[in-house]
Amino acid sequence: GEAIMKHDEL
Amino acid sequence: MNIFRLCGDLSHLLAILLLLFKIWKTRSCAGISGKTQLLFTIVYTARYLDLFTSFVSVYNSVMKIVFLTASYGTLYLMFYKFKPTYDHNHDSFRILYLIVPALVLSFIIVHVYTVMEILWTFSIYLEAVAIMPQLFMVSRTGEAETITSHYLFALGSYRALYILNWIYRYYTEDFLDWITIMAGIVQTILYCDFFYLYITKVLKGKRLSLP
Repeated sequence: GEAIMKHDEL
Repeated sequence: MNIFRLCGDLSHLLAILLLLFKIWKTRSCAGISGKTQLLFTIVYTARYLDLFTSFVSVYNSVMKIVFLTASYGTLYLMFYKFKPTYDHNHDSFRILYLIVPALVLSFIIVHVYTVMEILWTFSIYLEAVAIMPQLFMVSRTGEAETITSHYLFALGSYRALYILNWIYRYYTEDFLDWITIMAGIVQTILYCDFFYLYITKVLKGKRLSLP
């Protein structure tokens, strides 16, 4: 699948 | 979440609310750069599209919605409700000089080649320089109202506190994101001159005016 970066900051 | 990140977020929130308060209370947006506000709205819009694709926490989602709402609200006040008070003659920085390089760079230095990721990266690069029209405006008029100075100080402190947060996260959880770190450092450096003036003038009860 497509790589998704999960950004946990604002 | 750590204390630096929390203080950074609260500082960011305070800045945004201070600006809204200032405009609402004085019924004027004199001294505020509409271009910087437009850039911040682009930044939040590009970055927080992930509200629809990834969930981190209720805290994150609520803050994103607040930032988005407040930035569109600020634009509404500046370009509609209090438009006659907007000092556009002094707001003459060319924002395409910021938007285009940020966009180009986000295609060159990016973690993953997806639309969402490029938009996120673009928002990080654009945020780093988004304050430039505002600082340019202060330098052109040679002064800033005290509440505007508080706004700028809170806004600048936010990314500086994030740098401490990244150092903390590097040691505690091996977290390292060079894109946000480098952009965050650039962003903070842009405020250094202002920080100096703020500490030497505004905190001593004087108005911020340039020599």
